Amino acid sequence: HKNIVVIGCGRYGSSLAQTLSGYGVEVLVIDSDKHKIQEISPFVVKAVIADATDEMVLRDLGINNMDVVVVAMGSNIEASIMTTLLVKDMGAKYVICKASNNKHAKVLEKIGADKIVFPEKDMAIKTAKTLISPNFMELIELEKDYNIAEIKIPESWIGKSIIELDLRKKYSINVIGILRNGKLTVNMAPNIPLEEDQRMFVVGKMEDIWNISEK
Amino acid sequence: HKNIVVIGCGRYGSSLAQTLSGYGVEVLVIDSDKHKIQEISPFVVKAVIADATDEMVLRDLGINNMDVVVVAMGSNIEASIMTTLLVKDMGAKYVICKASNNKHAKVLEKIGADKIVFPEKDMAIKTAKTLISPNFMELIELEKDYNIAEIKIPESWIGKSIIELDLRKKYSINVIGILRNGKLTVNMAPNIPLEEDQRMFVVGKMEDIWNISEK
Ligand SMILES: Nc1ncnc2c1ncn2[C@@H]1O[C@H](COP(=O)(O)OP(=O)(O)OP(=O)(O)O)[C@@H](O)[C@H]1O
Ligand SMILES: Nc1ncnc2c1ncn2[C@@H]1O[C@H](COP(=O)(O)OP(=O)(O)OP(=O)(O)O)[C@@H](O)[C@H]1O
Repeated sequence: HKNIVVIGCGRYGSSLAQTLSGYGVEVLVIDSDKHKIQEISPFVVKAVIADATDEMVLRDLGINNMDVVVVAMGSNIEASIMTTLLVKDMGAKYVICKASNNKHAKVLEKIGADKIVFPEKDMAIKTAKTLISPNFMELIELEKDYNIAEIKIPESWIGKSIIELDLRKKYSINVIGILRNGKLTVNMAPNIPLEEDQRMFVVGKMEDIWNISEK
Repeated sequence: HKNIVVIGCGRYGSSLAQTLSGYGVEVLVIDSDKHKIQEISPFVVKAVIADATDEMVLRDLGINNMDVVVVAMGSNIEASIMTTLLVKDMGAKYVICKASNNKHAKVLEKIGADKIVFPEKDMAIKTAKTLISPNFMELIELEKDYNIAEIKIPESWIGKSIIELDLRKKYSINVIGILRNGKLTVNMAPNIPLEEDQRMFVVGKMEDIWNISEK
């Protein structure tokens, strides 16, 4: 396993540290707030109260030997930028940074961040797509124009097979799985009739998915 | 189109308001901070400086007639809970709330929130899955155990077709699309040989996807 340090124990940083620990990864956490360190220490290998913009502190903790450094300070933009610069200068191989807006992200990119995450913006886009969809259907983005959605099987399709329905040609959508009683089958046989209690995962353009969900 | 109000113009609230406006939806925004309202007002139909926990204010703005109310105050947990209670009492049909932790979410559920979003936690889980994957591969969660990933086509598969490779039986994975020069084809013919410059979207269990990406 890789050794990972998470700097900043806000909502994103602490969820990340806990999830990684759950996968059995050794995580070091740094935060300048002692209450946050007290809360997280039962879940991680090591939790340190320190100012991450202090170079001596980062050297003492051996940050340059870590496989991954996550800079999870979004609101404190100055600390985020200073810390990212320091760890990149020290030779950190892979640095992930949380950004609060596009300007912040641009600076992080310029100083060498390897990956930038926007938790609030990504969720905002997902919520917006859901709110403009019929019945608030959740869409999972696959690529620029293609989405995946879980839909209820339209009345008129029950009793027919995927082959008979000819979904690609007629509706420009593809079925990637059938959900029945919480169990997903991805290798569904295309010639078996669809049943009432099933739902299906489809992939296609947003408008094409909307078309079939309103049937 | 539905009429939507976004209460709280932090990173999530303001991204949501702007994305919805981009889709042509009429958005009303409320925030107690006048700088936030100044920043957002060019992008939305109406932006109001107000305390969202004040019932008279919400009535004057006709919140009860809105199709969707989004309560986007995560750090100010008291305001989030009070506002959610008020709008549900006034008869708001569909209320989405941003939660900061599980306790906050539990209270919101009890008082009638229709949907709860965790932007930071969701992104933390996605980052954690990427960090434990070979080559930091990004996984898109489909259902509990099933993920989708974009992978480079292994050397030994080039020149062979999907049918020949028999991916379902041999590796328990399914191909849902082929990416070439940025263009995604979901209706790929299963008998055409794979080419070097293509990438593929596959669906399967996390471990099965890891297996084929390390080939
Ligand atoms: N110089 C610093 N050194 C160490 N920790 C710091 C420093 N500055 C801020 N932090 C810590 O980083 C954490 C997250 O920072 P911040 O509040 O800036 O991010 P955020 O993006 O708002 O967080 P969230 O993940 O909750 O959205 C806080 O717990 C804070 O104590
Ligand atoms: N009582 C209130 N009435 C109106 N607006 C409020 C009230 N309390 C907080 N806000 C506004 O809500 C916005 C977001 O609130 P808060 O900082 O609690 O959420 P957050 O979850 O940290 O935001 P982010 O989306 O940036 O992560 C802020 O702009 C704040 O001014």
